[in-house]
Amino acid sequence: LKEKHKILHRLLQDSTSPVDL
Amino acid sequence: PESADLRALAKHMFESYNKAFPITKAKSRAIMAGKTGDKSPFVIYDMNSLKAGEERIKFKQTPLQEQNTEVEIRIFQRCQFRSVEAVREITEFAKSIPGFINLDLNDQVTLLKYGVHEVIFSMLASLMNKDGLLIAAGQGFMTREFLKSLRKPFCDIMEPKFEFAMKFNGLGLNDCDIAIFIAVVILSGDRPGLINVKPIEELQDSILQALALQLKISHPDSPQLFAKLLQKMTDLRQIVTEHVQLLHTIRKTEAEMSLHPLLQEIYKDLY
Repeated sequence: LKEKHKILHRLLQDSTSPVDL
Repeated sequence: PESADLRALAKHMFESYNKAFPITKAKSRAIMAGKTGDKSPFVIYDMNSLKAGEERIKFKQTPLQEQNTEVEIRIFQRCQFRSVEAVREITEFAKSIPGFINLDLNDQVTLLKYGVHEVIFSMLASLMNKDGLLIAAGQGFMTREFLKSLRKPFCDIMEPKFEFAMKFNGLGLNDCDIAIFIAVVILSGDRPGLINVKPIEELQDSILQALALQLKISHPDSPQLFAKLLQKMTDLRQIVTEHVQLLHTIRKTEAEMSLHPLLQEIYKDLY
């Protein structure tokens, strides 16, 4: 699940990380 | 002491909500009523006012190849950017729910995957009235009629959200009520694929108690409000299902459309 949701997972770990808007 | 704990929980969720979300219902209502002292929102009601609005409103992101892109695609891309931003805000809010970050990490992902759009559409209601919605952090107001006048299938995106918003806004919730409600939505123990349901249900149970007490105190004249609000959770699921179906259609028929990778992750195998 984590593999398929890399960005969501990253946001959970660090919500300040960029999501390339 | 138990009710003091529930009040502390309510206060905590309200504070996290104010911290995570830049536009609250109170702020949005003040802007719509012209009570903020700032400029009133620029009204977009047709193609000319859209063009003027695009020059006047300071958008947070300016998508590339903007000028030559069709109006409907431009509006849709801005919705996407705002949704991605909202997912980040909701994630931040979810992490502030006591116990959330101690849940299994896979379950945190699942809860967000299924919950974010229900939260987005609950909170979108705060920006809406029967005639339109606030955009770009209150700098603009786009009319419902204008959105309905866009070409198919884009004209079908927002109307169901307005219909839901009118019923939801009819409940008269304040920001503190909404803060606790969206925490309840996020902590739904029946999302597909959850590994460890029990701790999620336990967390949701205490938030539900905090919500019941909050509504009793802030709406003493509406004893049915708690039950009515819980019924709205079913409507939210229906709206998200329809939204996902519409997006599938758009992706098939609109060659120019690209979907943000974060939204792709969320929509994939959702319903």
